[in-house]
Parts: sequence; C-alpha cells; structure tokens
Amino acid sequence: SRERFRDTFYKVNENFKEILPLVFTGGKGELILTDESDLLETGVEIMVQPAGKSLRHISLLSGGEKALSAISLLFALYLIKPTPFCLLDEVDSPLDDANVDRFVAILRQFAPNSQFIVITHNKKTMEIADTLYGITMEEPGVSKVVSVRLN
Amino acid sequence: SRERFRDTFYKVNENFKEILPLVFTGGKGELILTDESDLLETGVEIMVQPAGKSLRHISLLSGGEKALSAISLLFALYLIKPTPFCLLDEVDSPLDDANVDRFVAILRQFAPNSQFIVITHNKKTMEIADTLYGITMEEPGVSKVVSVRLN
Amino acid sequence: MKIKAVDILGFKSFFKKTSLSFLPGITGLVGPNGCGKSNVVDAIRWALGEQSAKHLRGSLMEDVIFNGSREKKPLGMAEVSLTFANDNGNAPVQYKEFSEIEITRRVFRNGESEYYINKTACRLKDITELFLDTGVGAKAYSIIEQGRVDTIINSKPQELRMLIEEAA
Amino acid sequence: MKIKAVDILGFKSFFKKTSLSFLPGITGLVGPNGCGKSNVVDAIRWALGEQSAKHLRGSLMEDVIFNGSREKKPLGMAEVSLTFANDNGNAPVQYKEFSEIEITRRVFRNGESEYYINKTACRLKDITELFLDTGVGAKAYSIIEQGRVDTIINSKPQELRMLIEEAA
Ligand SMILES: Nc1ncnc2c1ncn2[C@@H]1O[C@H](COP(=O)(O)OP(=O)(O)OP(=O)(O)O)[C@@H](O)[C@H]1O
Ligand SMILES: Nc1ncnc2c1ncn2[C@@H]1O[C@H](COP(=O)(O)OP(=O)(O)OP(=O)(O)O)[C@@H](O)[C@H]1O
Ligand SMILES: [Mg+2]
Ligand SMILES: [Mg+2]
Repeated sequence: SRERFRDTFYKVNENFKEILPLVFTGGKGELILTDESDLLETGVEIMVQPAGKSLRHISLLSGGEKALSAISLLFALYLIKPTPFCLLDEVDSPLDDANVDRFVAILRQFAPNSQFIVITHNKKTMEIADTLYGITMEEPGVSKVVSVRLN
Repeated sequence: SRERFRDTFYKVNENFKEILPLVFTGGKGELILTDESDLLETGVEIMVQPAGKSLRHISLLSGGEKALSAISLLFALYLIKPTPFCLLDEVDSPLDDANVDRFVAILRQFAPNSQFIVITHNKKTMEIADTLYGITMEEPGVSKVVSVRLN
Repeated sequence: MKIKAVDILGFKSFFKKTSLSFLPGITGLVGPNGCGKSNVVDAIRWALGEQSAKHLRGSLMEDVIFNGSREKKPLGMAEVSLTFANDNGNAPVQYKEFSEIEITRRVFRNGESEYYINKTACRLKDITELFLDTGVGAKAYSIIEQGRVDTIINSKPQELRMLIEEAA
Repeated sequence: MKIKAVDILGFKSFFKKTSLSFLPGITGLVGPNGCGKSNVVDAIRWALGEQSAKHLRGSLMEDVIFNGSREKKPLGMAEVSLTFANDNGNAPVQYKEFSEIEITRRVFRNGESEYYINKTACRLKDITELFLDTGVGAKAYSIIEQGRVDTIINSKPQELRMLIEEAA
C-alpha cells in the first residue's frame, strides 16, 4: 500500500542518511524516489556525495565506493528490524583498509549487542574479529574446522 | 561463419585446458558446446573439476573458484592474440593467498615478456609486483601518484 | 535470541559432524577458496527454515546432502542444529523453562524432512512460529550472501523499490 | 610495442599532469578507494582509441574531462599520451627512425578531438592503423576492467559464445 511503502522508505532513508557520513567521512548520501508523485509505482535510487565531491548516482562511484554504499543500504534495512545475529559473506573484498575499519565501526556502533558472523579473506577484518574459525579441506571435498592464529 | 567459430573455439579451449590444472592444482577444466550439432547457434559453457571433486558447471563452484575459472578463460582468450601489455583491474579480490600465487605464476609462465599492469588491494599481489605506484587523493577529487614502500 | 552454536552433519561439504560455537561480538570465518565457508551460511539459512532452493545455491533440496567425494560415498541424510540462548523472554510459554532452545532440521534422500525443537519432533510450522515470536525469522537482511552487494549495486530503481517493500 | 609511459592531464580525476613510467614485468597500482586507479585504466583505453562511451564508465565523451572538485573549477580539455618502445619492427615505415612512438589524444568541451603521433597532428585513422600493424590494438582481452570477471561468471551460454567469436 502507498502508506506502508512511504513509512518504510522514510525509515530506511533516515537510517541510510545516518550511516553514510560514517563510512564516507565528511560525505553524505540519501535515497531518492524516481517519481515522488506516484508512490505506488516509483522506483528508488541511491545518491552519494563522498567528501569533497559532488552528489551523484551510485553508478558513478568507484568500485569500493559502490560497495560501501550498497553495504550501508543493506545495513539501513537491517536496522529497521534487527535480528540478534547477522551473517556477512565476503562483503569487504573491494574495500581498502580504512574503509574496512569504518565498516566494522558501524557494526559495533549500531548493533553492539548483536552477533556478527563475517566470512572474509581480508587480514584487517580478521584482526578485528573477536573469535576466528578456519575452514579447510584436508581431505578433498570434506570440510574441516581448524583453530586459527593470527601472527 | 561455422569454420571460424570452430577454429577459435578449439584454440581457446586448448589454452583453457592447459591453464586450468595450473590454477586448480590436481584439477582440470574445459569448455563445452551446448549443441555440438549446431555450430552456428550453439552456446558455450565452462566446466571445471577442482582436485578431488567432480566435473561441474562453473555455477556450482565456490566464489573464489568461479573467479579463478573466469580469469583463466579471459587469459585463454588473451593468449590467442597476445598484446604486449595487459591491464587487470582488481581481478584478485575473491582469491585466497595460494590462488593469488597461482594466478601470478600463470602470468609469468605464459607471457614472460609481456607487461602487466595490475590494480589491487591485495598485499600478496603487491609483494609480487616488480614496480609499485600508489594513487591517492590528498586534495579531494584530485588524483596524485605517490611512491609506495611495502614493509 | 543469540546463536550459541551450530552443528552441521552431512550438509553439503560437511561430511563429518562439525560444531561451531558463537560468542558475542564478531566471529570471523576464514580459509581457502572452496573449503566450505559459504556452506556454513547455507546451513544456518537452511536450519532457519529456508524453503526456496534458489537461496541455497542448488536446484533441489536434496542438493544439500553430502553428495560424495573422491574417497567418501554420498550420505543419505543432512542435519543442521542451531542452539539459541533463550534470553529475550519472547519465546512461547512452553519453552520458558529452557535456558537454551535447540532447533534441528533433517532431510533424507527420498525428500522427507524432519524437524525438532529441543530434540522433540515438531512441524516446520512450530519452528516458523517460534522464530516469528522471538524476532529471529527475518532472514532478508540478516544474511548477506556472497555476491549480494554486487546485486544491490546493479539493481534498477524498481528492484530497489522491491527490496524496500520487503522490509515493510 | 611495450608501453614505456602514460601521461595524463585533465582526464577524469587527474587535474594535474600525471606521469607513470612502465618497466617490464608486473606493475602494481595501489591506493584507497575512489582515488583514481581505475581512471588510469580508462585513460589508457581512451588513448588507445576507445570510441564507445560505455567502455569508459561515462555516458558522454566529455565526461572524461576533469569536471571540477571542491577547490578546482572544471577544465576545458583532457589529454592522454602513451609512449611505446618501437621494438617489434612492425611499425609503418615512416616511423622506422624512431626508437619511441608517442600517441596523444585530446578532447575539448565543445566535443572536438585532436590526435598526434610523435607530436605531429594526425587523424584517428592513422592511430588505429598504427595499432593494427603493431598488434597493440586488440583491447578486448588485454584490458580486464573492474567487474569484468563477475560478468563472465554470470554469462549465459550465448554470451560466452559471443565472447569467443570476438576473439576470431
Ligand atoms: N551437496 C554437496 N556435497 C558435497 N560437496 C558440496 C555439496 N554442495 C556443495 N559442495 C562443495 O562445497 C564447496 C564450496 O564451498 P563454499 O562455497 O562454502 O566455499 P567457500 O569456502 O565459501 O569458498 P570461497 O572463498 O571461494 O567463497 C564446493 O567445492 C562444492 O563442490
Ligand atoms: N570527469 C571527472 N572529473 C573529475 N573526477 C572524476 C571524473 N570522472 C570520474 N571522477 C572521479 O574519479 C573517482 C573514481 O576513481 P576510480 O574509479 O579510478 O577509483 P579507484 O581508485 O579505482 O577506486 P576503487 O578501489 O574503489 O575501485 C570518483 O570519485 C569519480 O568521481
Ligand atoms: Mg564463499
Ligand atoms: Mg577501481
């Protein structure tokens, strides 16, 4: 219904606007409706302004900036009805070290009592984790959990 | 034309079959035609058999295995008519350390006299590079090249 | 209800019984390509009652049963158990006494499924209701599978609209 | 013909003149997100004669000109030069004397383009022919842009066929 969409859009947009300046330091972002006059049919677009740059559509950002924007949208949706745990599979692969830090910081800030299970190849993310499990295959085709020590 | 497609398909398949066991140690792979009786209309599919696993369509592999297979296909095509230089933008992001090593090894083996320009966030790839340039933005919106020292 | 542990047996590449206990905070799952990390995500999603095969990277429900390796024959059953801390007071009254709630899902090669709560057989419906009451059920944004971020990046305006509608 | 250097001025985020010299072997380009690494790839592709705007992540050719930042106004021209070692003997006879061949491409806000070989004005056609003779031109598999690997992974059988046909 028109009402329900407008309410949900408002909520996720408020969350998104709050998260963006934390992942784009000195920047901002928002969701916009492609047709504000038609709430039943309108589409939604992601607009982002990294620090010192202009407000632009997500498609004009760099690879890592796009990922950070999409992750922020997913997290903004998550915060509407947070679950006690959240699983993230390799969301950090296009992020540089500083953006990995910012990403983890928003996890800790917005959902301090949640559990996050994060699959990653990124050493920085591994350093930030409270617990680490390694999954390997000693015997081909058969998974095995091993303990992990970071140097 | 039917002839030309068959020849090109044969060439890229031979390259692909040669590269696969080097990125999937103990494994193999090949390209197959969806309709061998209709060379004008047939599609092409990628089949891979990682070590100790069965031959399967690329869609059934893990994230990193898919990337390795796709990179191998692109490289098999490249080898048909190699250019003196080749640019690779963040192809290594889903690869684990061992697969990054294998990927770089095939670059060095098959195109030892080529120049490769590789954009990466991966520390392992950076260690393997012969030369490193850093691109940063001290002033927002303005790119700048800096020298890079790896610890 | 926080997750305390997941036990995986016969599910995809987990031929042997595998247990992971989850503490508060951030748990990292690492390892080489193709070793089973995303399969752990699939196992948890499946145990939470995922019915759609397309969310489990397979075309048939039986695809989740260990289908053999070079040295091991295929298994006949897959089973995943999730143990929750019963800590938010929202659980249905019959579970009030339990400090933990364990849900188990099994599937057999013939397609039959079994469900258990604290080792007592139940219907899928009981598990779904338990999750609705305790706020665990909403899988849409609590599981971000490999490749999902790219899907969002490439989404058209209408697809983003649907994403938001699902959160309503 | 190996690349010896690329000089970028006014192209996308390269407000200042930027030079990168390329030695044999593997050159790594690193740095934070959004700083201009992929723009270097776009610059090289553009200097090689790319005519299709969709391969340059922009909708108009003028999108490649530096369009301003917080402290700098937009520029009126973009220029990229590529310097090659004339080492494989395939270059057209008029370049026999040169140990290096430098090609330059410029575009202005009004849409006009200029092309140079060794600082002598020429037509785009001359550059395209030079590349055909020296085997530099084949861009399809020598430039793997960000996201291309995912595109291959998600390609349908007909799309993979087209990929192979392009290599014929
Ligand atoms: N039913 C099954 N039986 C046995 N093995 C299976 C089954 N389903 C999937 N697999 C195997 O599980 C492996 C994939 O594991 P998974 O996708 O979890 O890897 P991953 O650790 O996430 O790797 P990456 O880092 O590349 O994403 C594949 O080799 C696949 O063949
Ligand atoms: N015509 C232009 N004028 C000025 N800046 C531009 C222009 N076109 C693109 N840019 C900017 O260049 C930046 C993107 O650079 P690029 O895509 O090269 O980043 P990157 O280093 O590859 O990052 P990532 O690691 O995230 O892929 C963007 O911030 C974009 O706004
Ligand atoms: Mg995975
Ligand atoms: Mg980039």
